[in-house]
Amino acid sequence: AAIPAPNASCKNLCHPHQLFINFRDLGWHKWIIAPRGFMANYCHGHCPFSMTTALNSSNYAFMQALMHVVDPTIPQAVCIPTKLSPISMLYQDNDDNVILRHYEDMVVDECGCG
Amino acid sequence: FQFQEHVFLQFLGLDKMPSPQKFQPVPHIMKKIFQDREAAATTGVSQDLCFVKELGVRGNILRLLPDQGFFLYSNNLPKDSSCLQKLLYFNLSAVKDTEQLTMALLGLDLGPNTYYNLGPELELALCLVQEPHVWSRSIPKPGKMFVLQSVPWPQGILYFNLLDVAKVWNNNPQKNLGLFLEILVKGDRDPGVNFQLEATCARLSRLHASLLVVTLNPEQCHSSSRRRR
Repeated sequence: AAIPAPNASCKNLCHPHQLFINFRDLGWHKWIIAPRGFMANYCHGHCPFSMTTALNSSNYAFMQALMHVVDPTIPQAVCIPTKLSPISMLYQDNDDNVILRHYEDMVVDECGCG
Repeated sequence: FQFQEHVFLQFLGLDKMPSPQKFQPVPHIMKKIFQDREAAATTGVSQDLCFVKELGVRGNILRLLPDQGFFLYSNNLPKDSSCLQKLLYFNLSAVKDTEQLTMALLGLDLGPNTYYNLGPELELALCLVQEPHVWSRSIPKPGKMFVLQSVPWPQGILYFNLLDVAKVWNNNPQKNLGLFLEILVKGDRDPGVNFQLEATCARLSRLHASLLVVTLNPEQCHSSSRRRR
């Protein structure tokens, strides 16, 4: 059977959205020296079956989307980060030590259906 | 939200939310490493986050530990040939058991490099404190001396490799009784230069010490051979 065309417009498809995390909003500016915040981004959007190959999807997402068509009780593939990058943080702990650490997987660079 | 924040703070390696009264100064080398990593991230250059190329050592956590010791006497009239005596103490409890020490660099900031204040040549001695009960403010009995260095004035920051000492302290915290620092006036004292000498010793009372510690957490850093394969 033909797969119905997705209801979602292109702008509703899975893709990264800008999200700036400002440490002041969390009250963390009191102990984080730098940065003041960072562009973390997030993934959001639909993962329709017809677009699974175009939306940087995993093979598993393709199979899940296919099964969703067959059995709608199986949820659709979801929009998730597929490429993340680290940030460095300079902060002060409770012993007045100045610490520089690098944290992996803090910034969403790319999204896909998974 | 509070609970999840606590979980995230643990992920950051913190037991609870820090609440420093004021920010400590960040040394130039930490600023540079931070800025280099930020620039690489912005341009998309791949980085080995477990190697500190600026220091030439493996590691993924850098800590600047402030000196928690105290002056034994200073800025008064120097006694004999001694210009300054200080107990240096660094609390390494923040270093977790899972971390491996790869660098421990003691920095002694003797003040700005200035040629205005040419004073007498000094000698710097560093000894391990080996007897307990040093917190009674009595002068600790110095143990084994491991640094004796001539300090021609003027000087900025002097660095000393304390990796072996810091490893002992980290493995046996009870052995961390601190370091005894003494700055002496080199050679015979000329009564004519007393004024200059007093000024020099008074300036040294603003001495600032810190310990830069680099550690590697193997849980977050696979070995290089594994990464290559």
